[in-house]
Amino acid sequence: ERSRSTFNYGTYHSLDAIYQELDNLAAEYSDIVSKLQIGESYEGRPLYVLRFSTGGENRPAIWLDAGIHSREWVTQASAVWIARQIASDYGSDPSVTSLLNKMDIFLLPVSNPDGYVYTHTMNRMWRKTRSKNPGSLCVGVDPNRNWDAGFGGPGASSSPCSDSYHGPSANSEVEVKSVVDFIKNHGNVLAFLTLHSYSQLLMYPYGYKCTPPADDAELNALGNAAASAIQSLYGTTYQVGSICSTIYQASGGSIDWSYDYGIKYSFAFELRDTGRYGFLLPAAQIIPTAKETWLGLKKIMEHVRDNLY
Amino acid sequence: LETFVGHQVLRIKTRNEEQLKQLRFLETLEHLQLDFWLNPSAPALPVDVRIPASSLQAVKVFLESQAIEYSILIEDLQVVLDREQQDMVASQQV
Repeated sequence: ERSRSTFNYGTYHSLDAIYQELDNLAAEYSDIVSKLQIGESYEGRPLYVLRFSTGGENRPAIWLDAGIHSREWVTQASAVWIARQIASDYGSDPSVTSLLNKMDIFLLPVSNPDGYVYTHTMNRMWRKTRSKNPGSLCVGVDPNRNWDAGFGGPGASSSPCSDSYHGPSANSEVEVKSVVDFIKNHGNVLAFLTLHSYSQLLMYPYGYKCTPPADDAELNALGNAAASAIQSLYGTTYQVGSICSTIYQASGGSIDWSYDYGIKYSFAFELRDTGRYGFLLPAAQIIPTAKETWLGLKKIMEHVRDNLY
Repeated sequence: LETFVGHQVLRIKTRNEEQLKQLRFLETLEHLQLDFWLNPSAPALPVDVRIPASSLQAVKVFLESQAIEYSILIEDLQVVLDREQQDMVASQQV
């Protein structure tokens, strides 16, 4: 039973079911997949990362996370499907095989497990963490406003009751700090990719300021190549640009931190909706969404593989 | 468990910065308990907002008074959530 996953990728799952599937993947592809715990959430849930590696010490690496906004279920579901795709592609897909022969991939399918469980049990609309805010009845911090990049600037709220509350200080959320510490300790992460939903955008820094990044031309060209790859499958069209020029100024975001930390290939995906359900994408669209997203991610990963820095 | 019977999600299309400013003002009215799924950003991009049943009438009157165009993306949010739950239960049974 454990060796043949019966996990239905075409539906949404509880946190326990997702974590069980991570174990299944690590067991089924034990030659390249291992499961790490990089920390614990505020309420004590493990933060599990899948490591895809074919050996070597401290190889250049790619970071991919999903679900930082807990209610965006299609991102966690896509990440689990992508995990199986990477594992099963190794050895059969020349591009993924050459990628994993040179680099490691770290994938965090559920960045905000407390929030995710809360959307399953108490409030489907919940987006933030579940940390308690001293002196306030309101709970939680927007984990994508809590990174040390223009922290507390425009596009984030100082009110604990707001859905975009930035928190009392940068990295105050243990879910954020755990990722920051992991990446700093690793020291050789060359790409930081994060999945959000919705509205079909592929964005690169900056959000906390509206000046273009030093690598604007390369990131824009790579973003457009990835968007074309996505579009090639089902015609889903993405808009490409910096966070500030595409949507608005938003401070404290993860890819701004990673880019300022020196990780050049920093991108945020806003996955599809069908134009009718927003982030409540019907389960029947999980696999098509994951498939098209993987094509875009793969385009970026191949570029990183061929342009190590 | 929070339920969302009667909540609607409106897709608002603004034509100019002035209308965006009006929506940003709406965002500040905490008593309306609005949940912006897509925040006001640029006139070219839609604004999606979840509105509790108790605030629906007031918000629609406000939008119409400002001649701000909107459509109903989700008629009753709880119906969508119930279907999502049914999908998950059906899958677990399989």
